[in-house]
Amino acid sequence: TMLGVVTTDALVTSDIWREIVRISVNRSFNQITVDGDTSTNDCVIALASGISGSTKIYSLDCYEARQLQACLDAVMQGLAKSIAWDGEGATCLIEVTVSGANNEAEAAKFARSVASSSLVKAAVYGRDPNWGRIACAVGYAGIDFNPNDLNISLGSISLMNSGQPRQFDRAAASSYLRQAGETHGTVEIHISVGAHQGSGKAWGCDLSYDYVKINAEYTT
Amino acid sequence: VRSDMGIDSNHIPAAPILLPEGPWTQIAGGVTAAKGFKAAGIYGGLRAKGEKPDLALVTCDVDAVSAGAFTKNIVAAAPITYCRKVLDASSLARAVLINAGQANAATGDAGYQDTIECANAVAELLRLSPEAVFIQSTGVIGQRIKKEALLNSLPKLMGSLSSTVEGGDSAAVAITTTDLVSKSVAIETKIGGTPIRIGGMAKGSGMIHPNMA
Repeated sequence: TMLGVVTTDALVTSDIWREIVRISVNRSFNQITVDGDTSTNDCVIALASGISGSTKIYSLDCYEARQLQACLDAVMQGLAKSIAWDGEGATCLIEVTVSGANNEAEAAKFARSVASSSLVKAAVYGRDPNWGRIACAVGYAGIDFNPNDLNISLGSISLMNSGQPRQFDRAAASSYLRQAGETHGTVEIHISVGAHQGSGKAWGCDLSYDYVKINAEYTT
Repeated sequence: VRSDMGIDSNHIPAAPILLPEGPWTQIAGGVTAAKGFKAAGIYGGLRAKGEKPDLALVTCDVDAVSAGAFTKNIVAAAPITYCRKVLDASSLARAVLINAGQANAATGDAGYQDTIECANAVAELLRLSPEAVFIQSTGVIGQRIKKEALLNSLPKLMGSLSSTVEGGDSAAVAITTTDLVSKSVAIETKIGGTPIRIGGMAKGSGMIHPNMA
């Protein structure tokens, strides 16, 4: 289960606050995954006291609203990433960035499909730069795209370009994954699916033996 | 796992917060960083094992504009159903009570009644209307909350409320379950030239694939 409580002293109307929170939740908590199980209790409550003395925000279509949105996105993404980083049994955070999609929502769906893949997660734990599993998870995201436009990179190492597998330094790619695991760091997976403007991110973690151990012992 | 890592069961370290870069400054604290908010976390005897804090409260000195996102899981816990109704009934709120240990999910009408009684108790002690109080629960699914322990702990919890960083940190620890780290962050920026703050806390480690609306 994930819970969140967010507070601000910005001054904002109820309707705008609820919309800003909705957007931020979609860009953060709804873009994380550890084990694919959606809890009965997931909940975020966000309260705005309004006592900072700032300009009251009445509309989404103003500079101040965009500022507040960006700040709330940052706070919620920071918290969301820390949940994925702390995933049960995890040795590293996985950050999937998708660009070139038709829109933000489709990019987000591609990203989460990859972050959710048990086989991608297990490959990361196994320090296996398995571009095939990543490509597979992009393919079943439920969004149409041209596979010849698919690019995949692991950190700065290009694994697939224009739908074609590339020759890459397998040892270096594996070392990149190993180093992230040994330092509980971040594995970056960059994916491009076309030439459009939609981009999005999702966060997950690797899948280790400890995940099963923890949940075999945590009774429901 | 925590035992294997040699971590004290009553206190857990803070998570490294990977905050995106932008026109803001990360500051100390979490839910208490913004003006008007207090928080506390205490051990209320709800957890099955250990004495790590398990009961948290966040309050606002004034009526705060409220928003919420809730799991779309059709088998939603009693606090989720309750909070949806609160959010529908009012655009303002003053408090969030959170317990760790029992999720109060799949507990039927009795579990829902427990949630109402907890919200009413908080409202009464803080002299608020029940619609101003949100409830969150986390822990073992299928178990009702240890209501008597919770209700008996409320006076101490309210006496511990603080607007300090420590108040926010104690609340962030109290909401954890299998988490190995607590999650708390705050930033400051300017809106229209006026400094504003946003802070938050979260918990989560397993059963994580949120789909909230």
